[in-house]
Amino acid sequence: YATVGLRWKKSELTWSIQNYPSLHPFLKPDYVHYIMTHALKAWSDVTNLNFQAASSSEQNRADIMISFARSLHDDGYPFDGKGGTLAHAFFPGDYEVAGDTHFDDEESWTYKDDSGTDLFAVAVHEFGHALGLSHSSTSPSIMRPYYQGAVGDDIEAYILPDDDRHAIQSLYGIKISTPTTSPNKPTSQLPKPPNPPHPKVPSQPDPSIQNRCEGGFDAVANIRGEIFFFKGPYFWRIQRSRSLVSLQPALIKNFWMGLPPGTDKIDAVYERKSDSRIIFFIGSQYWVFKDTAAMSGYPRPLSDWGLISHDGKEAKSVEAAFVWAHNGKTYIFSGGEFWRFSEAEKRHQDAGYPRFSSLWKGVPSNPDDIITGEEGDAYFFKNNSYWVVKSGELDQDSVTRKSTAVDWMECPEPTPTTLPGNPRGRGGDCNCGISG
Amino acid sequence: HLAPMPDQYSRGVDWLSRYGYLPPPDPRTGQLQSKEGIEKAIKEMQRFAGLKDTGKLDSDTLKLMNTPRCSLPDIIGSKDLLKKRRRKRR
Repeated sequence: YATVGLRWKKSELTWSIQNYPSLHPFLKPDYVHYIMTHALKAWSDVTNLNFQAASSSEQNRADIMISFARSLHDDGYPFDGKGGTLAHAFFPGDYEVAGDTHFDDEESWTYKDDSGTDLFAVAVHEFGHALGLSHSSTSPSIMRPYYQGAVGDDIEAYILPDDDRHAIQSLYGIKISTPTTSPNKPTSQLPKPPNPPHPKVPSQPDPSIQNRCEGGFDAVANIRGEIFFFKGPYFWRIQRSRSLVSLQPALIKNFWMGLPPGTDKIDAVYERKSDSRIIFFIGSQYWVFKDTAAMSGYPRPLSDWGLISHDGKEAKSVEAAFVWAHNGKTYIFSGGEFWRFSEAEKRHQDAGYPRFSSLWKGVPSNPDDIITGEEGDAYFFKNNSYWVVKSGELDQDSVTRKSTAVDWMECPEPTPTTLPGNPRGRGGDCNCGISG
Repeated sequence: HLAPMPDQYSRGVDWLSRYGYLPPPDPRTGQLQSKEGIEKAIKEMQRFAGLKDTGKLDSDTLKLMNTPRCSLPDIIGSKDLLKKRRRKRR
C-alpha cells in the first residue's frame, strides 16, 4: 500500500452529498445515501474514525463533500464521459477541497447490477484517497487504480482487503472500541436498502442493457482496422489493439449519419478497398458512406448488384458482405449462395456466380456477417460464435468454433456446468457452456 | 468523421504522463520524452499493474490503459499535492 503523508488530524469527520447521479434512472437518492454510508463504514470498521452525516445546515461545510459532476468542473481534473476516468477524491488537509469526492456523472452508476459501474466499489476506493491513501499495486486491494468490478452483493458485510486495512491503520491506528462501527451513530440508524432493492423498468430499456455478451450481432465489419459489431440500433467498436472502445454500445444513428430514422437492423457492412467507402446493406437497399456520412444519391436498390440466385430469383436482402484480403475480391452472401465482385475500378460481378455457400467448409452457410483481417483470414460470425478460415483455404480439414463474447467482447469465459451422470446410464458427464 | 486510427504511442505517452509515470511535458523547453524514458515508464506501469514488464505497449498494456480507472495518478509527487492546494485557492 501507499500513503501520501497526509491525514486528518481529527477522528470525527462529517460528510454530505451535494447532488445525485442524473444518468442512471435506478439510483435514487436513498440508494446513493445507503451506498455512501456503507462505503465509509468499510473504513471506520477498522479504525477509530467516525463518520457523521452533516446536518442540513452544514451540508456545504462537511469534511467529505460528495458530488456527481461532468467534464470540466473547476478542480483541474475534468471527467471524460462514459468509461475512462470514473472518479477522484482530494487528500486530507486544511485546504478547501480536502476530502471532497467527485464521481463522473456520465457513468452508468449501478448497484447490484452488472450493466454499469458499481458505485459502492468506486466509492470505497475514493474514500480511501479522501482519508490519505494513494494507489496500491497489491492484489487484492480496493486501492488498485483500475476498476475491478463490483465487490459483492452484500455491501453491509463488505470487509476491506488486508492491504487496505493495514494502510488505513498505519494512518489512524487500530480500532480500539468494539461496539460502534457506524458512519452514522448510533448503529441502529444505519440505513437499510430502500425497497424495492433493484427496480427495473423493462418498457424503457437503457442502452447499456444491450448485452454484448449474448452475441447475435446483425453485422460485423472491419473498417480501417477497427472492428464494428452492429446489433439492433447499437454498435460496439473494437480498436486495433483488440480493446473495446467502451463496454457500452453507441447508437448507430448518432455516429453513422444519413440512415433512415428508426433504423434498428443493419444486414451487412463492409469497407470498399478501392476508395475506402463504407457500404451498408439494409433490406432491399444499400447506402455508400464517405467516413461517417451517407453520400448523396443513396439509398439505391439492391437490384444494382444483380444478385440473381440459381433459381432465377433476385435476392431480397444481404446476409454478409466482405472483401477477402486474400484476393481483394468482394463477396456478398444471401440465401445460402454467394456472389463475387471485382471493385478495383468499376464494380462488376465475376463470372460463374452465384455459388453455394456450402463451398466454405466447416462454417455456417448463412453467417450473420464475415470480415477479414490484413493477414487474409476470413472470420465467419454466427450467433455468439465465430470461425476462422485461413487465407485462401475454402476446404480446411477442420475449422474450430470460437466464442465471440470471450474473444472479441471482453466477456468472461463461460463456466462449464458439470451435470450428474447420464440418466440413461451411459455414465458420462455433460459439459455445457453458454457459448456452446 | 471516422478518425484514422489514433496514434497509440502518443496516447500511451499521454496516459503515462497523466498517471505519474512520466514527468509532464515542459512547455518552456518543449523537451520531448526520450525513448529510454518512455520504455522505463512503461515498465514501471506494467510492474505496478502486475503485468509482465516488457517496456513495450503490448496488447495487455494497451488493454489496461483502456480500462476505466480513478483519475488520480499512481505515482504522486510533492508537486501534485501542492498543485491541488494552489488551484483551488486561486
